[in-house]
Amino acid sequence: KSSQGRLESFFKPM
Amino acid sequence: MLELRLVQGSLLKKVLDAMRELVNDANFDCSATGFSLQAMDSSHVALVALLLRSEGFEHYRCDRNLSMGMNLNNMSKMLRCAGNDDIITIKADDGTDSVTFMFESPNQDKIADFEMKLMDIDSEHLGIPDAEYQAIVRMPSSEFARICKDLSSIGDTVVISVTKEGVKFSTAGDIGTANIVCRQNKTVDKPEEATIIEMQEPVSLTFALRYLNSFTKATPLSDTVTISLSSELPVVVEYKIAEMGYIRYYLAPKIEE
Repeated sequence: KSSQGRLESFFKPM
Repeated sequence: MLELRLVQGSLLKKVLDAMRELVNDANFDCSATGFSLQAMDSSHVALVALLLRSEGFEHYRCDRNLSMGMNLNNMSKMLRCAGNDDIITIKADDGTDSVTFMFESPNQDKIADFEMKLMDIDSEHLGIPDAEYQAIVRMPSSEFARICKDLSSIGDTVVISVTKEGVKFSTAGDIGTANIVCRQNKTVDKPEEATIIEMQEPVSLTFALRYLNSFTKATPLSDTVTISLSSELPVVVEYKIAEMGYIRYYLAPKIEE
């Protein structure tokens, strides 16, 4: 089973 | 005061077509560097980053940094009224809530201006640090588009694996499975037809095909596409825009639970 990652898990808000 | 004159107006139409499936509204940022945009899709899974450098415009005037919120479908409706050979000028005055697109036919016998209302958009900019990628694949953009389209008729996700053998795209669905392997191939007539794989270490990641198919709307902008992969980083799918800059897409991977 896999779930969709979100961008905020990798990049921080500026 | 903002005035950007782009002789190759059709390029702007292609840029819009490359973004509007993914993003509805976005802030275009104008500075001395160029005309740029960063926007995420509504689910914050994919991000598009555009840069059209100021040097690529025939005339580029931007007195102060300006952020213009636009609905991309509305913008596209207006740009579709420009002829493919038209010169497009983007104009905006300080403090106004509209932008004007001026279309000039190549022999100057027809000049049109379309004024579009701007909108306030809460945009969330993400800081994207430079990263070392474990594998970088450069291939013909049409080939990548074909692979994404073909695999999406079989499954919803694709596993992209890079080894020293090549790059493998795999999917599985109710009707069966599919694997497409592209080997490095530098011995081609034209450099844009080459497949080049730079691998530091093998990498394998899973992505939703729906987003990758949206990214391939940028295919008319570039003959080649560069796919940069690292475990636990979003993939970067980059289309270089000749003489101007780039459109880059970032897609968060599927995470094993």
